[in-house]
Amino acid sequence: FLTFERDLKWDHMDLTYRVINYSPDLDRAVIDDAFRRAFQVWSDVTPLTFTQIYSGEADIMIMFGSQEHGDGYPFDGKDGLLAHAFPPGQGIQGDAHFDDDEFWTLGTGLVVKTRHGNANGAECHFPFIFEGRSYSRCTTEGRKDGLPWCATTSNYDRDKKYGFCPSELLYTNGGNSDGAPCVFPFVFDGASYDTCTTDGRSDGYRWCATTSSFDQDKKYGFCPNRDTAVIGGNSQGDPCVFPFTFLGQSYSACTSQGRQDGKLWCATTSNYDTDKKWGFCPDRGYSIFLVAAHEFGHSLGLDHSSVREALMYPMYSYIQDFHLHPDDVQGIQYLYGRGSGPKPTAPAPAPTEEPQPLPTEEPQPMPTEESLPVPTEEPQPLPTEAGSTSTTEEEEEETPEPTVGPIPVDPSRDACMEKNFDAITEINGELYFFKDGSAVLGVFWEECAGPPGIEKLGIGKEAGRLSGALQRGRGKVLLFSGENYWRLDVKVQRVDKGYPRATDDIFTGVPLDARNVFLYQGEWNLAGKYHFCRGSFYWRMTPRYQVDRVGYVKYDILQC
Amino acid sequence: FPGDLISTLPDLQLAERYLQRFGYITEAEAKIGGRHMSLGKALLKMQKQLGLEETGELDAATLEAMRAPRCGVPDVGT
Repeated sequence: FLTFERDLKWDHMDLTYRVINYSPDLDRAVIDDAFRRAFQVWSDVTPLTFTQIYSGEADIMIMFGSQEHGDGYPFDGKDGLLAHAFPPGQGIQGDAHFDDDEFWTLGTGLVVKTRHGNANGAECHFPFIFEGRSYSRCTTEGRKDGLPWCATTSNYDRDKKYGFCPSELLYTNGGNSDGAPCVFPFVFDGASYDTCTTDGRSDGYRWCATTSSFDQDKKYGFCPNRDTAVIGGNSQGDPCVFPFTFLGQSYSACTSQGRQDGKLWCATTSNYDTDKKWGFCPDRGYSIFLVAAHEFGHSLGLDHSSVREALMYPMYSYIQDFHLHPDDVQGIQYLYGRGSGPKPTAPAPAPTEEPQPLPTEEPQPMPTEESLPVPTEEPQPLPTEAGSTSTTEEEEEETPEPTVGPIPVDPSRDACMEKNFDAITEINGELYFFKDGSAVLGVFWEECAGPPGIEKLGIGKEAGRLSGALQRGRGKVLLFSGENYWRLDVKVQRVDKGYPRATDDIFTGVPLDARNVFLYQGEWNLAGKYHFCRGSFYWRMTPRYQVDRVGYVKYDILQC
Repeated sequence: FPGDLISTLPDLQLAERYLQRFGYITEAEAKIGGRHMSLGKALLKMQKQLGLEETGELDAATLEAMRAPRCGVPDVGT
């Protein structure tokens, strides 16, 4: 392995990164996920941690650009140079740049489909009925966040089953953010166009008209920077149809089966055997995960290795079951030492049933910056390739329980108090204790009148043991128990109408049987993070309701 | 189509550009050294660094490596 001159390295372990822009080739969530896993390649074997931030200056700024993109080291169009990164330091140092003239995929060129439906693989069903109307494509109707969605059955009104659509779908064949797709052919400057074009634009962006005559209507939208639809098709514009049957077998993705040249193809009807109709798919592209893991090695201080199988070898090659080469591990541990963390880290649990129905009417009013939106991101990690790890159930059992809950209280300080509580939260300087369905509210060292029943708060006895209380907004506390949570208005000492709600509704991706839930390293109005603990693990969730870390309570939180 | 341009360059020009871009020939060397002398030495350096057969010649495997997609960070130097 090689490091840069003078062993350039970061002087702190808790690094931040920020993705400044995204390639249109992949869904944003897929790119975020690939970058997260690419950093995890290095954090798994060192004490380094990586946290994504969404504004301001991060240690590692990540961007997509083509040709000259502002750093004096121009890219070179498709193929050739794929990306580059700068050694650790201030400013541009540590940053990683990716050539957006490449076709970015996960190396298999088939990712776009994963978001067309839900994480359980249920695909969009067209047409579908929503509020009595028929939709033959994705829509943003009924959602405040403008995300395109679809029903995964023919009748959303009846079944309440839905999934998301890649925002690019609106752009796959081109269109605008109002959902108006490209119209082909269209007339521009008197000429007829049957594909997107850059004509008439100085910035090189590919565009199309969204009516048959741009000259007349001036209506237009943008296109991905590929001529064929991202998921493939033929030059008549017939897109791939999935699944399709070929030689009696069903294919739900492009394949090179049956071709000598290894090119990826698809049928443009559901049955190639009977119809013989087909088209090409974009090439496999370059795995953004593999290239990112390599570039992030540079961002951390590693130079190119001469070991062909090493990640830090300068040439790209697609590796199906990726893992770090000992040469890479020696190099990064030479700079940062070993990690104390466990190997492998536990993944977030896979979803077991459909996401909950869309709330179509507005929940109780809350201060807008505190409102609890419908989950805006795909709740679960996507089907991934190399680099995902899993822990078997047995492994989990073996690790003894941590000691974070129930929470012991110092008897000398408060003679009349119970010794253990289910949950404690502090609101405006007052401590509130919850135990076995009862709650002691108020400033505890003056009142020992004994606990009022939790029913007084409007929480039914069936709630059982509370696993956590989180302050959320001024004078509001979320109380968690089992698969539900309540929102308590502390002033009126009652839970708000419309509760309990299903925890999974908002806090997607965390265990529903967490033993302890708390806000850690932050106040309710600062970017603290929610922690849901179960067994030896904790799931950390950002204020934007994204699980950004799963780890061991003992090592990561208690620093044992 | 820019990607193709590179591949249609004459091999020697492609090699010179590649060796300079990735640090196997410094700009000063390129200016003052004889073309073939500096190329041979630089080719040997590149073949060693990339685990290719060290022939010092612009052979097929070396040319193929020069056309392969790769990282833009230079292999030698800062």
